[in-house]
Amino acid sequence: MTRIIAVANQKGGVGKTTTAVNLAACLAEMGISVLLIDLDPQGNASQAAGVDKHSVPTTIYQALLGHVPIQNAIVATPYENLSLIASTKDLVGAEIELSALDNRAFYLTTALKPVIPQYKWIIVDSPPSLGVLTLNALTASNGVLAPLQCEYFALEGLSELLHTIITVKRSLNNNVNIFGVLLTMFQHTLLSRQVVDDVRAHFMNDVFQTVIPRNVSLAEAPSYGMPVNHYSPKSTGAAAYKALAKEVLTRE
Amino acid sequence: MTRIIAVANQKGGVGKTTTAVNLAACLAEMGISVLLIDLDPQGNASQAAGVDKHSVPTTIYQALLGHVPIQNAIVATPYENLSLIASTKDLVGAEIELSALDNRAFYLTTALKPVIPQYKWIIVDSPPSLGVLTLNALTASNGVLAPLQCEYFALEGLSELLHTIITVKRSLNNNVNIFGVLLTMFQHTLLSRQVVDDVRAHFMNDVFQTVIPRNVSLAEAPSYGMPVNHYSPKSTGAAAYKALAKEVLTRE
Ligand SMILES: Nc1ncnc2c1ncn2[C@@H]1O[C@H](COP(=O)(O)OP(=O)(O)OP(=O)(O)O)[C@@H](O)[C@H]1O
Ligand SMILES: Nc1ncnc2c1ncn2[C@@H]1O[C@H](COP(=O)(O)OP(=O)(O)OP(=O)(O)O)[C@@H](O)[C@H]1O
Ligand SMILES: [Mg+2]
Ligand SMILES: [Mg+2]
Repeated sequence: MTRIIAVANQKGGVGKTTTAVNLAACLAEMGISVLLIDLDPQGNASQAAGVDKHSVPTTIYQALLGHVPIQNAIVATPYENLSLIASTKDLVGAEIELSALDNRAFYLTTALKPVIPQYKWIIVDSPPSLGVLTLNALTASNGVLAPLQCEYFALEGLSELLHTIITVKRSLNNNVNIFGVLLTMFQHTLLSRQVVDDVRAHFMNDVFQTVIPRNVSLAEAPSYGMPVNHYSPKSTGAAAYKALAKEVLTRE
Repeated sequence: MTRIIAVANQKGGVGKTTTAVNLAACLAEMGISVLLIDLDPQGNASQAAGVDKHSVPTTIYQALLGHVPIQNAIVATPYENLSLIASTKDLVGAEIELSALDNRAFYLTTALKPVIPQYKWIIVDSPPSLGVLTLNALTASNGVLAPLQCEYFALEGLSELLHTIITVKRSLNNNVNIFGVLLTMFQHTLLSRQVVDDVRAHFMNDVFQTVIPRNVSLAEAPSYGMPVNHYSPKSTGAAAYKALAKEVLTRE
């Protein structure tokens, strides 16, 4: 069975893109075939995976609305076993167009069907909202990975996200489950430790053992269009995402 | 003339809420009457200003749609000269309802009219998107303050934001201008310094002299419902926002 993971959290800047790209790249480095889908009009995942989003002829926008078959939107990245469907700001148009349609939540599910068997893992990067694009990611996936920054506002927003996942499970996609909560940008501060303790107490086994530390290599790598395991393989950021890749394989 | 400032940037987690709340609180501490409006369904600004958003009878949602006069939604905060209009996740409903209406961008402008003369500054915290809520903030304001995290993805998104401001200025609100770009979460890394140099080279006088450092007090303060100048008045975070408050007064 192909694992289809929506990386989602409506709170901004918690490490969704960083997690989607680096987890995908670390799985690919282990020889696993991975498709990374950029479902955020900001197009950050496309850039961080080393693809020039402005030169890609077909993006997720056209595939989502059924204008072209999804195969036409898949591009190779410079990294073996890692394929990408890029996004650009045109995707903002899809948000408006889809909002008016009855079955607006199912467009990604329908578009993805023909290519699912070609990949072991499909990882979808979502925008910072619970709008129709994120809804499409939650409906198409069989698991949600929720990055959670070790800070106060992020903790506040988690219950909102979990509430949305339950609603999606009840009315749109019976297969969707919490794949895991990932603690990100951990620093050795009282605040970080309090958040970690709180989250582990509430969500117990739903929280990954792996915790991603704050590490400057993770912030630098995207400006070179490289995942961290290629940019700085010996950094604590790369080690953490390699550990996460190993841990997710135990949860298949 | 009342200064109406939209704090906006579609990139998530760049310090919009932190800037809106702390700038508002530092201006209020100087004896200036300030209204802080939380236009983000996450309701982070409401919490950080010390207001329990769940116990507020009327929020920005009802005022925006004209269900109640905006005066009914204004609540006192624990801080002198600082008033708030809170938000809750109901505001997600407004995004959907407004999207279908012709003059959807003008709801905040219309709702705000009666109370503008009562305040010297009105500061609006926006969500991480360029959707209808942010559009309302840009249309109602006479200046946009764009927080910019000193990191790669944030830099990428700035041109998108500036493009949107120009479009709003041309078609919706001739008064709106770039009030300033604020560099946030500055750390002494090569990446931070590169971003600062890039931004100052491109945007010159549109960039505030004040740079906000990464400082743990800024991350801790919201969990106590206190702006940083009350939570930790001697911290570098408080000093930076006090300096910003002084600097914005020179740009009136
Ligand atoms: N563990 C980390 N250590 C240091 N920096 C990090 C880490 N994770 C992410 N970052 C940086 O923090 C910023 C926010 O991360 P990222 O863009 O991945 O979050 P996001 O949730 O995708 O944001 P958005 O809500 O805008 O989509 C980026 O500049 C990124 O490079
Ligand atoms: N200068 C700073 N130093 C340290 N932490 C900061 C600083 N500014 C903001 N933070 C913390 O970083 C996180 C992101 O900031 P904030 O929530 O203000 O960003 P935002 O742009 O409002 O996010 P969103 O896009 O979700 O609305 C918060 O946990 C906040 O407490
Ligand atoms: Mg992202
Ligand atoms: Mg915010």
